[in-house]
Amino acid sequence: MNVFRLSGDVSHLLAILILLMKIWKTRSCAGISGKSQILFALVYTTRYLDLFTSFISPYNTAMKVFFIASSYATIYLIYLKFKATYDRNHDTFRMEFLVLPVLVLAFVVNHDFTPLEILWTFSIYLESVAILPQLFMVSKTGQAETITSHYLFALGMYRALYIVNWVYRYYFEGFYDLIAIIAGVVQTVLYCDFFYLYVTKVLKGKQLTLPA
Amino acid sequence: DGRNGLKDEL
Repeated sequence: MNVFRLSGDVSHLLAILILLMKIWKTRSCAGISGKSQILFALVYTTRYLDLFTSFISPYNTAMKVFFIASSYATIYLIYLKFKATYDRNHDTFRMEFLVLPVLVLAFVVNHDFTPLEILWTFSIYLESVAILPQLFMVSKTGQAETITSHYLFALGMYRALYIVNWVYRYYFEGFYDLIAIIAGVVQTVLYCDFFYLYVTKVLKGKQLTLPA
Repeated sequence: DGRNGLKDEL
């Protein structure tokens, strides 16, 4: 475990905690895309099936269980507990436009044609685009609450830090995974526009608003 | 196995 990988994991953990706290403290999930959260739950469920087949470390197991549990908890908060505050009219991205192409791609481009490996590949591809309904929602409403911006920043930084971790591991351990790298780069690139707005607006104390 | 030792990642 190198410092980039650990920072990436911490950033990911922080993103989830920020989101859960925002919803819990404000008793509202306004501005949050339930569809992105459904896609993330699908990502963790399909990726961490190896919990049943291989043990890596207590850290690894604990993080996997937390990611799965927190993703379903978030869905529960959005669609059940605080559903009156869910902004469904602005959450109109079609999930099947992401899930179906990604499923086909996972069957075609993978390391090994076995059920677990195809599901892992599916989850890597799906994760790279799972934030699109959320970004679409922000662009549709033209703004995001500051706390939502912090959530998106931490979530975007997580994969960016993983990329640095992969460069490090390639140089010092000789390991690399093209599927993870390409998907990770796609994922990070999708956040670039948001990163720019975050640095130029949110960090200067302004709310994130998009030009009309 | 194509995933060169990165199975420990999240």
